[in-house]
Amino acid sequence: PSVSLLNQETLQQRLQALIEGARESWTYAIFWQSSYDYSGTVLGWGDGYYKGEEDKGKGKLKASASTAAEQEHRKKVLRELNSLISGSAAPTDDAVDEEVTDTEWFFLVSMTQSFVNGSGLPGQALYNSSPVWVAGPDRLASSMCERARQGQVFGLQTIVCIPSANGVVELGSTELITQSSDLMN
Amino acid sequence: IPSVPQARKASLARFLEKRKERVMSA
Repeated sequence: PSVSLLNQETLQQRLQALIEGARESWTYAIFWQSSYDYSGTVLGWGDGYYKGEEDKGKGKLKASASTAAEQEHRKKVLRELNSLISGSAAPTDDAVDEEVTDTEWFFLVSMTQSFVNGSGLPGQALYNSSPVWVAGPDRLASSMCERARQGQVFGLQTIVCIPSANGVVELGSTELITQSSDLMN
Repeated sequence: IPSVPQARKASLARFLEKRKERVMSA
């Protein structure tokens, strides 16, 4: 079953509170919602809150893994998504033509992903009923999970998946964050 | 672009709105 609108609002507020209230600097939070089909439990997009990266230093250019062609592709997709949301008659939003950062793209792509129980970092956390904490570019790059490797390419240094009621909460950061019992609680 | 289910559509709308705010305030 899909999350009702009311639940979606509550979920959004809780994800936002989790990130904004944390001592660590998280870039995004995603709730992967569990559902059941003939093959078993599947984790799919529930909701997400994107905070973005800390602004470090004035005028410092953000390192990006994207080429000019990749940027064009991202902007094109964003323009199409924007028309889908606001209606094709709406004027094009100027913000859509701003560079789409690597972490923004990673977050957007996440909306299309799902995990069967036991697969990927969210699937592992659910299957083992235990948090998965991957910190450091090397650990992300050598992960069995494609999503973790992709995250590293897009500049993430930490991805955490914590099992919770009806799903898994995932947090990602461009900073190196070591395990915190504070957050778990 | 494949059709976007409701939960994703709501998240997407929110993401685009917040992005607009970030770009405007930059």
